[in-house]
Amino acid sequence: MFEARLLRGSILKKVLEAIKDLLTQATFDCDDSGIQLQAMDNSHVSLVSLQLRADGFDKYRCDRNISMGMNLNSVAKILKCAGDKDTVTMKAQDNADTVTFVFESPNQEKVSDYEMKLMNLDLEHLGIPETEYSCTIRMPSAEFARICRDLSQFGDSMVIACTKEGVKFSATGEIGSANIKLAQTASVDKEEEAVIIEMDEPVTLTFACQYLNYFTKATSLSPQVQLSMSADVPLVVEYRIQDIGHIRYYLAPKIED
Amino acid sequence: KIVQFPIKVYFAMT
Repeated sequence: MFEARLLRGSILKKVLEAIKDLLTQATFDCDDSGIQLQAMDNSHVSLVSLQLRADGFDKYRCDRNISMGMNLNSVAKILKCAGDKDTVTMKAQDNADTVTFVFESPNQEKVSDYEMKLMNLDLEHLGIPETEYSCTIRMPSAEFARICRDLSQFGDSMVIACTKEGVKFSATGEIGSANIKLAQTASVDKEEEAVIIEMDEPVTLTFACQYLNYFTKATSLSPQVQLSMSADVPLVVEYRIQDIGHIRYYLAPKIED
Repeated sequence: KIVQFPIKVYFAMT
């Protein structure tokens, strides 16, 4: 039997909001270490990797490894029925063909359960190599979401240039060109609002705004976002989910052919 | 010409 119970049910609600526009279906791979989900978006351009560790749940039981193929639009609809303060439990019998979501209101007076059919998905699994990145930028996630939204009005690509002084986001298009420069925060008193850059060597790469704007749907999961860049390898946009895991998005840079 | 390669070009299937 598989059962995962989370008092902070809003995390699962936010996770679905963060992936449902990019992926229509995905497999939740569960074992005794926790829940992993990895899937390419429908156009196979970007990759999403979610990890929710067992020790982050208030109760976690996984007698046998189980892979649950789900339609994420359906899961998102079900999780929309959960209150922000509800406890959410996911459970499934071993080799079951359905999964059940149980929502309990804080005062236990309202308990809802939703049973959903599972899908047989044989999605490809990709190996993500361990990579040392030339540049790593930690910044407020709301700031990054704002920059992606603003610059995508100017062009369908965004250039991210990282040096030890700071990071510059640029876009050009018919209506003109836009540049947003963020300096590295000098005195880091509030980590969550700081821009922190670790740079081995400067990097300038171009990315499709459309995908970056999909990634920023995860903004509500974490006050900070971490961008990791190296020449000619995919960008990693990571949102840490407090005390339980992370969601990482991978996108290859656009390159001159 | 600027091209966008799919992620599979960079990460091998396991």
